[in-house]
Amino acid sequence: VPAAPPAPLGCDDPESEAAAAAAVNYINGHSHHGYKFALNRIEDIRVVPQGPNNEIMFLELDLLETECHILSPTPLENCTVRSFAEHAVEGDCDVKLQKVDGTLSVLASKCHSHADSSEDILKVCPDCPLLASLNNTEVLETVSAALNDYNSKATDAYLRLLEIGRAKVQYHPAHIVVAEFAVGATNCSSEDAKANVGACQLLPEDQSNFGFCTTTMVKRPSQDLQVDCQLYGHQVPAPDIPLLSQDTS
Amino acid sequence: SVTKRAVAVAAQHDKVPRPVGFVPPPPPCPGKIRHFDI
Repeated sequence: VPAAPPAPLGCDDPESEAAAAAAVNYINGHSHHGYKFALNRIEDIRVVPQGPNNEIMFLELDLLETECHILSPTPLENCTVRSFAEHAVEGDCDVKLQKVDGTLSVLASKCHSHADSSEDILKVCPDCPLLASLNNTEVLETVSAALNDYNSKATDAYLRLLEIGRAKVQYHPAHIVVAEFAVGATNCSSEDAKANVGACQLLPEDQSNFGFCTTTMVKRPSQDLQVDCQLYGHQVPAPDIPLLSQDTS
Repeated sequence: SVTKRAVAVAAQHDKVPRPVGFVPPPPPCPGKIRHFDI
């Protein structure tokens, strides 16, 4: 009598969790923008045997954005998942993996991320500021002012903007713009930049030094600008995963 | 005359008798939520 087919894998089985961990590691390793994502839920798993010790796995994953920018060297397990009230961002991913002799490799992945609906946030937290569009004029002005302010006071390399990660604009009780953005060190000192900022280019990949800044600009009732930048230091890019491409806007 | 039995009663009778304390296994998917559902 032919052996009964193996019971379908459950989404919380250790084998499924191992596949999901490999998938999340791959997704974060091949993403060049935004934040690292953490696993929130394995929605579904389907296994298609290909022969002895060889199977294809199809995973449907529900991820949540963390507070770590994708360029941060912080290990994912140390990255805090963005709280619901901070206007969480969810990632829905379909991943195809192959498992041969117990070794997992990702064959393909496709993800779509979206912020939680404003209604959901306001239902739970009526006063929570919501995510603003990244090309919001106030956001762009705040990031530009913050980076200029930081560069004008810095004594080390002149920093260039790589990308804005997220931003919020609050109007009540005060008018406040909060933003987070990624930066890269250039081949200029701040002094050089004052003379000829056009000559300041991001350092080549083998010397790259990226960082992350947060800024809060209070516009009313009084003007105040706070900016804090942390440079990660040079990281050796993993062989098959180039760090952020130099042409990143 | 035909009498219509309440569905609940019919279902009760048709249900396969289960051992006392039987707890159906959780559905295999979707899995547990690790942080929060949005």
